[in-house]
Amino acid sequence: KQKEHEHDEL
Amino acid sequence: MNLFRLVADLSHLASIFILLHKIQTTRSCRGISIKTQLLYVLVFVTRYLDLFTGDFVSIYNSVMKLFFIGSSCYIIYLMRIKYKPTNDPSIDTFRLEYILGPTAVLALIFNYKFTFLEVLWAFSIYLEAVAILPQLFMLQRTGEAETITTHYLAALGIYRGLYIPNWIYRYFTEGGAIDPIAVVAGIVQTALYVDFFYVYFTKVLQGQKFELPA
Repeated sequence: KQKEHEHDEL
Repeated sequence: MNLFRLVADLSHLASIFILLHKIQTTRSCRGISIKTQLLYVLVFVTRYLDLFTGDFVSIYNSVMKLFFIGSSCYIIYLMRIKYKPTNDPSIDTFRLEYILGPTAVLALIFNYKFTFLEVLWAFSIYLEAVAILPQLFMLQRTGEAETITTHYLAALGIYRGLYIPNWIYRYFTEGGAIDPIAVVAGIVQTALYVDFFYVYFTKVLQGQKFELPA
């Protein structure tokens, strides 16, 4: 299952 | 955080310090595309709006975001005001609308959620992928570059290149998680540096001047 998308990269 | 990502981010930081060093020591922004630098301001401002929405990731993340916004604005100040006479717009002729139009449309179509922040985030990802084009176009036109400028571009290219093994690493360590927008745009962005790196490795790192074949 794909994880919830989060913007943790720069 | 993994080693690829950390070295990538440090390389990104290094690229900015190299660029600042080039401008300050030569007291000139000759050979640097102000259009590319303006696009980076837009990239950082549209991507890092989450600084103000409370979506806190880490101190590292927030400090880096503030640094990228601040330093990119400072570079514009240097180019537009302090060393304005050394900025030659007649060779910086890439049309920005060719970049801004398509990336805005892409962001409206391909985003994770049709919200203000998510559309701007996607826009910043697509924009960053092609923001280097005015700079590469300028290089192509003049056919040569100062060595320090090529080190700047190399550091930027290394930063982008290392994000790819970072995603592969994350895919295997985070249960098959991928960020398709960032990955596709990132691969395109890295591909844009291939030609540059060929000349950088075969000439600049052999001690020669960066010159494109006529």
